[in-house]
Amino acid sequence: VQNQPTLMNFFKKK
Amino acid sequence: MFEARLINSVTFKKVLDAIKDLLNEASFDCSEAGIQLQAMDNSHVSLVSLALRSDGFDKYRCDRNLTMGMNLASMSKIFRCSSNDDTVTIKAQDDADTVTFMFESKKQEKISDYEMKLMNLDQEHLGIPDTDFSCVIRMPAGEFARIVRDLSQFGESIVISCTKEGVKFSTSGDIGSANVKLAQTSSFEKEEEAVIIEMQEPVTLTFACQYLNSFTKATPLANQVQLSMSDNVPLVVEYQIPDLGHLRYYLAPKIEE
Repeated sequence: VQNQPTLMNFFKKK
Repeated sequence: MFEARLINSVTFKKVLDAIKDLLNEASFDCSEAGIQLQAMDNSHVSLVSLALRSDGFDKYRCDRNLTMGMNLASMSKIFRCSSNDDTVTIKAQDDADTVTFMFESKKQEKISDYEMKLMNLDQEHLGIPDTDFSCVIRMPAGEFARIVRDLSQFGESIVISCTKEGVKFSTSGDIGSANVKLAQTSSFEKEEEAVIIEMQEPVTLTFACQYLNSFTKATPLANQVQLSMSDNVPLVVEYQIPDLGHLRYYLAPKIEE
């Protein structure tokens, strides 16, 4: 099963 | 005072077409350097990053940094009222709550202006670090759009595998599976037809078709598209807008549970 993470899993909020 | 003049309205139309699938509204950050936009789609899975350099405009003036929140559907309505070869001038006063788009026909016999209300958008910006990607693929933008469209018929996700030999796009679904392999071109007549791969490490990542399809709405902007991939970081899909700037999309890869 594949999960779709959001971009916040990779980039920090400024 | 902010004023930006572009010779052909069609360029802005293409930019709008390329982002309005993913974004309902967006903040355009204007400075002396140019116009920038960074916004995530509603689900926060993808991000649009647009940069239009001030020197790419026919005329550009920005006395004070200004952020203009705009509804993209309304903006599209306005741009649909222009002809492709109309000159467009975007104007706003400092601290204004409206923006004006003025369209002038080439022979100057028709001049129209449309004023649009600005929005206060509370947009989150992400810090995107510079990354040395394991694989950078340059290929014809039309070919990428075609492959994404073709494979989307069969599955919800596309696996992109890049090695030194080439790049493979794969999908599978209820009716079966599909693979498209593109070899690096050894010789090509036109630069825009080339497939060029710069690889440090082979990479295989899985992405949702829905977003890839939205990104390909930028195809009319550029002959070539650049895909940048590393393990476990978002894909970057980049279209260079000739003499003006670039449009980049970021997409979080799918991860095995």
